[in-house]
This record gives sequence, C-alpha cells and structure tokens, in this order.
Amino acid sequence: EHLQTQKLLIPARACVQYTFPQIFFYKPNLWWPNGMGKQSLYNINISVDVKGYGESDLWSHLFGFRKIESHIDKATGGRLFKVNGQPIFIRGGNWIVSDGLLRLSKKRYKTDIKFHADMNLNMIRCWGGGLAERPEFYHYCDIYGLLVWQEFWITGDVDGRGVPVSNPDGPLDHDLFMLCARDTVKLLRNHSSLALWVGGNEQVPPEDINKALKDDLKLHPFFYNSNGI
Amino acid sequence: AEIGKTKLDSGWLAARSTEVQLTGTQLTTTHPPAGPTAPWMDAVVPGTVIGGLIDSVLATLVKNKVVPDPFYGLENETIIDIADSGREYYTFWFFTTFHCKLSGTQHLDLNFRGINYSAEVYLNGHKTILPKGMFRRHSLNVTDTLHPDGQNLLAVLVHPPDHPGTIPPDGGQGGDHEIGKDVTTQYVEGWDWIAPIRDRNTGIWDEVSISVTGPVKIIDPHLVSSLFDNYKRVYLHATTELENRSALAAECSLNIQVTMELEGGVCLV
Repeated sequence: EHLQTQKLLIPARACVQYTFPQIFFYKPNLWWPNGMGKQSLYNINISVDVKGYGESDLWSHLFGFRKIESHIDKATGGRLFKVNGQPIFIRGGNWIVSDGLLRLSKKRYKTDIKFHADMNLNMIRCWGGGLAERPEFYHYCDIYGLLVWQEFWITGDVDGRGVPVSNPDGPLDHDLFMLCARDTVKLLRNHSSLALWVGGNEQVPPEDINKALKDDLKLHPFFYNSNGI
Repeated sequence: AEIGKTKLDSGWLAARSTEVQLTGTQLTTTHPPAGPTAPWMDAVVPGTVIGGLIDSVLATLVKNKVVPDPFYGLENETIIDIADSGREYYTFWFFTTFHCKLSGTQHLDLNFRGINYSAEVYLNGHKTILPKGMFRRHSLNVTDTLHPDGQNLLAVLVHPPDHPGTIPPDGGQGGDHEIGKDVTTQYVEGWDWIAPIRDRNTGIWDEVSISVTGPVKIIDPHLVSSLFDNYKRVYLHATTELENRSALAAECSLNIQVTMELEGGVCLV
C-alpha cells in the first residue's frame, strides 16, 4: 500500500510542480530524539518514467515521521520543545564547524555526531558564525537522534553589535542572502532532525531579511490542523 | 550512461591563478595540464584553497611541505594572510577530466553544492559563470557541450569572498568585520578560539557531481508528514518540481515508494 503511481503530462521545455495525493499510514514507527525512543526512518523513493524512454530520473531520502514544535514558555521564558507531543528536556551542544579548514567528510561527521549522542545530548546548535551544515551532517543527526537548531549566517559581533560596530544592515546584498537561504532550506528541509531555523547568533537579521525568512518558513496553513484528535 | 549521480572527487589538479598563463578555454581544449607538475599539483575536491581534507590547495601545499600545517603550534602565523597577499594569491584553478557518453535523449547536469565565493567554469572550452554566494547550489545543464568521444575536460577558477577583510593586530571577533558584507561564513577572520583562516576558506568547499537524467528531471522534492489521532493516523505529503528538457511533451508515470528497513535486512513495503 505504500507504492503509488500517478500519470502526468509535462509540456515541452516546461517546469512544473506536482503534489502526490497524500499517502496514509496507520501507526507508523515514529522518529524520536536520542534518549526518547527509536530513530525510525523510512526509505522514500521517487522516480519518473517517460513513455517511449523509460526511467528518466530517481531520487531517494531517509524520512522520519515526527512532529516537532516549540514555543516560548511563559513560566520559564525559555523555549520549550515537544516531539510527537512529548515535552523534551533539551541537552544541547554548541557546534561551530567540524574543522576550521572545512575538512569535511562523512566519516568525520559520523564520528563527531555519534560522539554527541554518546554524551547523551539530544540537540546540536549550529552557530551562526559557522556553516549551514551539510546533508551528511543532518543524515547522521537523523540516524543518532540529534535535533538540530540551525542558524543563518548573521552574528552580533560582525553585524551591528561588535566592537567596532559594523555592518548594522548585515551583508551588502540582501537578495543574495535570501537566495542562499532559500536554496539552503530546499537542501535540508526533509531531514527529521531539523528542529529550528534561527536568524542569527546574538542578533536579529536586518528587518527585511528577518521578515522574509519568517514569511518563507512559517508553517503552511494546510498543516495547521495537523495532529488534531 | 546510467541514470543517477556520480561524484567528481578524484583526479583533481590545482594551481595558483597567477602562475597559470593559459585561459580556461585553452586549459579545456588545446592545453590541458599534463599532471602534477609545477605550477599544478595534486588536489582533491571538495575542499578549500587552504584547508580541506579532501581538499584542493593548502592541504596539498601542506602535503607537499610548501607551507606548514596551520593546525599545529603557531604555524598559522607563517602562512600569508589574504589581506597581505591580495585576493589573486588565493584565486585558484581546479582541473579534472571525466568520462560520460550519453544516449539520444539523455541529459547531463554538472552540480556544485558549495563554492566559496564565486567561480568561472570551463567545460571543453565553454565558459559559465557561477555567481557569488557560499551557501547556494549550482546546477549546469552541460548536455550540449560534452565531447562526442565521452572524454571531457573541466576547469574551475574560484575567486575568494569580495570582502576578506584585514585581521587587526589584536585579533578580535571576526577581525575587522569586513567579511560580514558577503554571504559567507563569518568565523574565518578569527573568533574566540579560532585563528584566522588565511584564504577565508576560498574553494570548492562541498561536493561536485554529474547527474544523468532522461528528458524529465526531478528537482528538490519536499516531504511533509501530518499526524492525527494521537499519531495513529499519519499522512505523507510529497511535492516535487519536474523539468521536461525535451522539445516534446512528456507522458510521465510518477512513482513514489516508501519502504522501511527492518532488522535483518527484511524490508516492509
């Protein structure tokens, strides 16, 4: 029941967006953060066959069914996270980069991230002065159950609050910032471990960028009623 | 050619741009580098000019003992900073070859998942600009510029960030903050416990690949789950972009399959 085929006619030299009819699962295995349960992941394969040609392209991704929500808790003033409806006490670690000279490799990411899980942490915060981390980083966070708080590339020290005060309006090219942010979201958005996008480190991005990020990243209205009983 | 992605992560050469008198067109047609002979050296991509494991240049320079490894002692102090050397010094050529023979209606994309900070790509003499920005992917449809014999020559000239900045004598968070003017990582002028990165991590810092498709290409699928009745009733929503690159309308069958790997290699479909 988890195999679906749809017919589609795509005009010559056209780019279209297509949404499959939603696929129903009864009591699927859920993805849980480290220490709360298993990190169940499903292989999702999407392929397109063209009449008269055969298989034209294919794509696959490991996907976990989970619901992550967070809000500022009035009692504590802190951000309270829930996963699949269960409040979670965040035990997090700061992440700058795996290596200052970007010596990045799957093996290195696996070792670094398993180390965090072995230390019984359940969140990694990717600092805004570092990188938008790579799919390999997120893959192992999916595997080992590390939630990810991913900041964009704004820091207080460099953007408007440092000594000397500089770049109060962030980078020179705001359109380029948003193009990079949108492309990064598309690169990372299917990872179960991705828990929170944050504008920057110790600084709110310039007003236009912050507004655009909030608009782009708010939950689609269709999903507001999700998790209704 | 088989449908799917192939990483280009071996057989790369690198050279400082100021030491190469040839153009990208010449490098990828009449005068390709013969091998790791000066000014060319072995390099592996992805990586940055200075650092990277699987890297292009400074790692290679370190390997070839041209400069000391910046990770030990105060060796980083002995590597000239881009503020003193100028941007050209860390503007590098990367060169490789790859084999790919397409059949009739197949297409080939050349993909860069991360370039810091901008680049010019030459493939078999054809030039394409990769615009600025460290955190953006580039995907070039190179179908029409492939060699009929399947042997292709690729050269990439990578330029550093526009505002690499200058490290004040007393260091400080993010140096003189100039790097913040660009859309790139900000720690590279130095931070808390991080020494300044001399090339500001210029380079092909993430994966390079080629991907073969038929007439229709799948682009950036988006997977979302919605959960009801206390997580008993769950739906998977999948949206994808599709591009038909042929001159004819394409009658497609779109398939989505969800499998769960259970213990012992048993699959639940």
